[in-house]
Amino acid sequence: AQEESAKDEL
Amino acid sequence: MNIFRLGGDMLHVVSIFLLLLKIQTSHSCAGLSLKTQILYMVVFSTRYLDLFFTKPWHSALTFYNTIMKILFLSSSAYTIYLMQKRYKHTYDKVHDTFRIQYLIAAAAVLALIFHLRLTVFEILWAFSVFLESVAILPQLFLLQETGEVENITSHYIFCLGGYRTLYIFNWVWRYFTEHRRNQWLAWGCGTVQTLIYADFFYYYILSRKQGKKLRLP
Repeated sequence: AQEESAKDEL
Repeated sequence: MNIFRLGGDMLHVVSIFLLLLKIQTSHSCAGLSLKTQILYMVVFSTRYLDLFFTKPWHSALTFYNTIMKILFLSSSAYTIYLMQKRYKHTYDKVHDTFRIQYLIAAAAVLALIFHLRLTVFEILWAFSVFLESVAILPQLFLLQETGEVENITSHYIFCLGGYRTLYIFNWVWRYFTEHRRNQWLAWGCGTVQTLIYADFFYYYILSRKQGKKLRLP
């Protein structure tokens, strides 16, 4: 999902 | 993945390496805050719950993330073990008095108010983001209490601060390249976290210039 980018960080 | 994100993560790994190196070579955890290490353990274990649901080999990025998450969790647990068991007698318990229960409670309240979706997973994720932004405070508080800082301890904090600073560049980069906007939680807390390091950076650079050991006022 578009708003999830922080989730693919550590 | 961009160069800022990768650089930030590498500094994070270096900081952990420095921390363990300091403990192992000096056989002492003097000057290190066990409370900060416990907070990081809480942060990692509430944020990385997706380890149970994500296939590591789904993509190169998930594989990289999985390796790093396991590394952060295990090194954090090992550090706590060293401080609490093997080098317990060198731990500066008297000065490490920051009340982390208030930080945990505040992060929990904020996570219950501000989260992206009303699920246990999302609230724990928000909690970990809020908590990480203040997790270094007991360590800085301890250094302020004792005054002079060992070189390796200051390198450790410097690397952690550098990692956060590079993450901000990473977010700016992603903002323009991926046009993702709904990141206020991670961005806001990350900025607060970086600002907490700013004061330390100032004294660190001052001490480097003068070629002296770092002293906090």
